Amino acid sequence: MNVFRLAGDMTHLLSIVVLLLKIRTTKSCAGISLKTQELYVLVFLTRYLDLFTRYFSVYNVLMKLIFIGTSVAIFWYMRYHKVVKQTYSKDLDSFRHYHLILGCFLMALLIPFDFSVTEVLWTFSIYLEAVAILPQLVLLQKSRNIDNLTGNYVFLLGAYRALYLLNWIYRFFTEIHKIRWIPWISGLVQTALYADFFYYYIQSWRKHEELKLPA
Amino acid sequence: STPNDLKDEL
Repeated sequence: MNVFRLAGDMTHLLSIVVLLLKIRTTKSCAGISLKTQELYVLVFLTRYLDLFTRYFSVYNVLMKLIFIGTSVAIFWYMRYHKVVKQTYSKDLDSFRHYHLILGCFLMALLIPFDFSVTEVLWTFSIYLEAVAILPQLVLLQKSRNIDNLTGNYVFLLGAYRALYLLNWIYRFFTEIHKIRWIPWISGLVQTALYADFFYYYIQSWRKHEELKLPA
Repeated sequence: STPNDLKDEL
């Protein structure tokens, strides 16, 4: 464990807490993409297959359970909660995310970390997470105004993977000494997808204006 | 098969 990875995990956890807070306190999921939440449930389920077979630490087990639990809870709120589901902007959440699932699965079959079921699925989760934010970013571009909690959620979600990139650089020089192309390139793509969001988010924060993405 | 040394990450 290093400071970059710990900061990354805490930022990721915070993003999920902010989203759960928004949904529970405002009883609304306006501006949130259900498709991105579905993709994240898939990312966690395919990445943490070794949850019961490989023990790393209490922290590792705990965080995996929290990530799976909270992402399923958010999915449930948006899909089935009688009040929250009314606030889901279904017509704006129009990204064809099934294409992302199929594309990433084919990519994982072609370029897996290793040709075993768990490693192909692990690679799938790495590829899928890199593009999982796309439905959410498309939805934000269509939303007229983005509320603070939603903006903070997306910002923290993007920031966590940027911290993971630092974690990988640190691990490269201190312990692994090998290039891990799949997570590194996926992580770079994932962080790059947030680039323009980061720009407008920081602008709105500096100018104390409402966050607005150009259509 | 090369060990996946990033498996201890989240």
